[in-house]
Amino acid sequence: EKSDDSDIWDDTALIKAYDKAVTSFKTA
Amino acid sequence: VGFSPSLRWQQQQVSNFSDIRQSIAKNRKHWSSQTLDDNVLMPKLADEEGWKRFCLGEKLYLGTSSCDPDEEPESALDYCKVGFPPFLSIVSRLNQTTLLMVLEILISWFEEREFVPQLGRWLYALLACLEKPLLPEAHSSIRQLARRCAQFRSTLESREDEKLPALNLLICLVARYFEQSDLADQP
Repeated sequence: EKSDDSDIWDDTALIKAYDKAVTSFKTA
Repeated sequence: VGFSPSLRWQQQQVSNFSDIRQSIAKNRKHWSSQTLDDNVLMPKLADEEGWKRFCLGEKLYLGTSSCDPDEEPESALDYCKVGFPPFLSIVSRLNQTTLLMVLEILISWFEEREFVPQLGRWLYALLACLEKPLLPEAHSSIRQLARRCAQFRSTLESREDEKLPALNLLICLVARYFEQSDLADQP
């Protein structure tokens, strides 16, 4: 099954997701 | 008090993490079939020391790190010194047995040392690829991770400490995404 290229993540996507989550941090 | 995250932030992280896991599942076939660069020599399954060096780099592994671990490597060769990041092309190759073993190795490393940025990235990536339902040993490992994060957090002196968001994120994902509710930060 051929994938749509637009659905393929960048190789660094997990790292970016982690950095984004950390950056979004807010305390209660 | 003042160091733990808001409930809203925790809920948002769980939601985002769930989306990310679904995207990883869609991308796994693509990335696991990509050819790795020549310099990426993944350790063998049981090579505990090799995995520590691979993920964290020789500088941390040997305890000789004196430079910023977030510093951008000047060449691909430098990944050997600062550790390979958890690229999708790398983590997509790990089966569940290997993934859990690497997770246990890194948690064990963290038990005796300080938290460092590349450790956070790897723990997050491994948790993102950890399939549910969890095996009993996986339950035990991630609970150990959340407890160590909370213990380390309790030693921080400032809410501005750059390690705090990462520790809170890992606690949040273990407690709320992987349903270890007794370990969750309460609002």
